[in-house]
Amino acid sequence: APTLIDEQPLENYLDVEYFGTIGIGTPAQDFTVIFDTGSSNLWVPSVYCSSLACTNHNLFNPQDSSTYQSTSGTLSITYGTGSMTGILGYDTVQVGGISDTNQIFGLSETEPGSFLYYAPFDGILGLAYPSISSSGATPVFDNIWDQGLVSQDLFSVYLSCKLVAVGYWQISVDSITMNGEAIACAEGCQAIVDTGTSLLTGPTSPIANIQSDRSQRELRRRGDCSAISSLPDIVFTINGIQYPVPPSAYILQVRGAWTPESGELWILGDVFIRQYFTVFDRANNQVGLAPVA
Amino acid sequence: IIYKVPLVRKKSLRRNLSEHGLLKDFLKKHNRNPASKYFPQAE
Repeated sequence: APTLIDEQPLENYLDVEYFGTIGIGTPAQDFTVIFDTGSSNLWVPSVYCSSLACTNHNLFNPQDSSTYQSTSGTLSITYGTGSMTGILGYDTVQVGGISDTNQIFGLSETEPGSFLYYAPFDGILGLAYPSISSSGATPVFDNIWDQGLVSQDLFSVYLSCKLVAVGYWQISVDSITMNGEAIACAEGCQAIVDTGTSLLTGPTSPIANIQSDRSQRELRRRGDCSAISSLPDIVFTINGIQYPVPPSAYILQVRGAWTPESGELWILGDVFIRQYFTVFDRANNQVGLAPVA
Repeated sequence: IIYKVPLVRKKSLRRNLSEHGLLKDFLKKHNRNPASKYFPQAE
């Protein structure tokens, strides 16, 4: 393991299964990335990286790009699940048919831990706000919007959810119920809509509430997973609208202790997002959710 | 104009580690608070 960074966990990405491909440089060098609304930087492994994790991923080589511009900037990002250190450079990023020129991005020199070697992604493309971007690097969507490359300042379909904090895609949840009874978040709570976290996660005691629910106990006692469908939905009520999550989506035990500074915080990760077409509306600082057809 | 980024589904890190017999070791070493992603300073 690199001496600079002690080994960092990767829980948040453990179950992420959906990835996109972007091209960086001219000619484009391809990378598989997580489109992560829970962070704001773009970084990919580079030829300067000697960590084990880099031996099994695509590496960006600035020498092979006629449009690469180096900087004196460096980057060190702790994603809560892992850290990466590297240098900052500019180049053209091809994403979704858009040619995003002069995009600043990180070229990793060290990547933590040996487990990243097995990660299905090369790097991470952050889609949260610039205010939380490491080294003040402009996020991809901001750079695209600033150049007028898209006509609307949003990257999905819009319903209506006011943001309570600009930085992460953080929203207010009214309640979390099962069979019509509040099992958590009875007085309302905060949640972050995060495509870069695979699971639906919450504080230990409300999760214990959910797990202590009689029908779940019965299921575990019998160890009969085929009866999962007999479990009730967990219903998230957001802005007065109910968003049920079926048992087939939420059955996976999550471990971990919370240290949020502002009370009860939930992460609406891919498990939740897969149930709903999610909109990230930068123009109005809102998140929209629409049941998938 | 709507720009679409096609997402592809790949084997998750969990499954990859499990297939290489490393998942248990990973879970033993990685038991952090998933919210630390948002509060790195606190960590």
